Amino acid sequence: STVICVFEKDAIEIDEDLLSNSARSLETLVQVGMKLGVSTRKLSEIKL
Amino acid sequence: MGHGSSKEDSPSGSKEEGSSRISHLKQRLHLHRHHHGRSSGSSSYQKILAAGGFAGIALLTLIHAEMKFKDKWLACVSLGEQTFRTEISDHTDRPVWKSEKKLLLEKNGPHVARISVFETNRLSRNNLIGYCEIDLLEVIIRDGDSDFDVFDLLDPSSSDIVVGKIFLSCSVEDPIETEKRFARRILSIMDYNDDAKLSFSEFSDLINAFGNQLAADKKEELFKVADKNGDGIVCADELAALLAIQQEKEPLMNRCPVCGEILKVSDKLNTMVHLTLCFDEGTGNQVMTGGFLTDKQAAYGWMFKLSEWAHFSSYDIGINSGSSSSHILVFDRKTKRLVEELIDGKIVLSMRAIYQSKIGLGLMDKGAKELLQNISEKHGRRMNLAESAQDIPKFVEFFKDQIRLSEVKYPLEHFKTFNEFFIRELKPGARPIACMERDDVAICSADCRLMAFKSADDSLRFWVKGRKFSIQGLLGQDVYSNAFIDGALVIFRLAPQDYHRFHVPVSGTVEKFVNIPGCLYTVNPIAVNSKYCNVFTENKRVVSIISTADFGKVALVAIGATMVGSITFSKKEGEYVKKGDEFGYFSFGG
Repeated sequence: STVICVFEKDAIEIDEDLLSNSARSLETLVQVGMKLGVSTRKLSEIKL
Repeated sequence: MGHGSSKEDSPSGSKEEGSSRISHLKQRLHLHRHHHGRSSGSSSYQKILAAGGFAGIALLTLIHAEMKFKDKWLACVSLGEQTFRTEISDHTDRPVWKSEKKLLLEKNGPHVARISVFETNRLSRNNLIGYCEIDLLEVIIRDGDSDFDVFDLLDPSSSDIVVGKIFLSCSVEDPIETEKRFARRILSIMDYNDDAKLSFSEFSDLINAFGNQLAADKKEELFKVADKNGDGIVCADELAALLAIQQEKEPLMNRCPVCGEILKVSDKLNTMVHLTLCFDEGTGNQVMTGGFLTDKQAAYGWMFKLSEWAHFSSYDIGINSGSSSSHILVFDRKTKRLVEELIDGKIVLSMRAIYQSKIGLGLMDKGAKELLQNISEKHGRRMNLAESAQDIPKFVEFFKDQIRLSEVKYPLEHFKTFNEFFIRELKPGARPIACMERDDVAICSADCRLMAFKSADDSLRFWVKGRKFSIQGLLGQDVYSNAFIDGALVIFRLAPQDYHRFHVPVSGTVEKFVNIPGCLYTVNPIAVNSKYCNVFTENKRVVSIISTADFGKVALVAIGATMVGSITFSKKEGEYVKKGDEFGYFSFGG
């Protein structure tokens, strides 16, 4: 079974390690509660 | 051919040689014909002899080697386009592998094997130290009392220099034994209750899976033919006899259900041999690892296996290109190490047969979708019976390194059925939630193997190969909105051993749930990486929309899979959910 999460465009900045493993077609073993990413809305506010 | 075998060469002289070859081949064959009075195996055997050549399965065992210095060694065997490798030995100058591999020797096919021995190196590439080339037919027919043959290993830069010796054995399997073993393998696929016998319903499923419409139309007739003693079930021997009889009259299988290759009606022995090897691949029955195209590739070790999975994921050239995929590599985020994920060989076999060839997916249109549904429902019912609780200890033992019972809320005795254990809860605090106080930080929804992409396009480039995949197709018309176009996509894949409850990744309000009916394909990478299969857009699923302050709308799609097709939610529409809250679970069923 699988769960797929779809976010709206530019809504999340996913953690880089997860993205880079996936870009190598390598799955990452994770557990419930581990950090997935941060809202970009908040990030852009902080940057401003 | 062969370099410096310790045995004397066979005498020359064509007629004598032919007769000698046959008599020696007879000796080398492990004949048990007096135990089996059937004609088909005998005729197959006669055919080999009449042809004066050999077509069949050779069992090659790399026993050990004697090298001139100490190292950790691995050996590769290349025959035709295939290469297999042993495990890495201890640090020694006398490496012992005892690795076996069944090899198909066809009458007009390759029979000269190249054996390469490498010293291994953790940091750089492994180095080829010695090699030899061996005519397997010669080894098979060579006279001798010894159980093994010895060959010199030559220096790759100068064939005059001997750098070691390799000890190996090569024997031939009796065609009758091949036939029986094949019947046992094929029977095990549909033998849902593992009693090594097929009921009529299991037999029907098997005939359907062969994809031969003519045979499917007369299943009852075939069952009666197979059930020689009339006890209402077909055992392996009866199935073997049926396959042999039918093979003579009208073959049940027109194509190999594993690789999709068209089977030549005229070449029955080769057909049986081909099927046996195909069905054995990836089952863990054989010690050597395969799926490499060259010995250099095989010698790359871990890193090559990683890239093998990554780059051969479309399976364009047939399932054998990914034959080591019974071990999928994943990166453990916690330990920052690559780990191997074990999959039961039988599951791999079935998945490959179905998903990795055009013919396999073609079978889907001939009733296999219903078959998956039926298997899942049947399995669901079975897993809800009290007897299924007996499977829990075996399951825990098989995954002993991956299931931490100390985290489970209740002791094993608490679970009255397997399904209850499958949806086990964890102790409070067993899964700490990252940045609990910050709703702008999203968390992982499940204990799983995760893939994350910035967009659907990236997911198609690196992972999802189904040609019809799209966000719109995934979410369905009812909840799809333009805001999700080019949105990020995270795939949480749960393996059988995983904690099977999924949690809310973001805090917000559950807006709605939409049920989308569909199939129950497997969600294993074997299917997701197949361009012929559209798992995520065709499987049964429930789409939920969570409305959040920090991420806008987030769609969470729970996708059912073969066996595990039952999806239950523990939250309701309109409810506010905090990230980390349990959201639902998957269980056995259709």
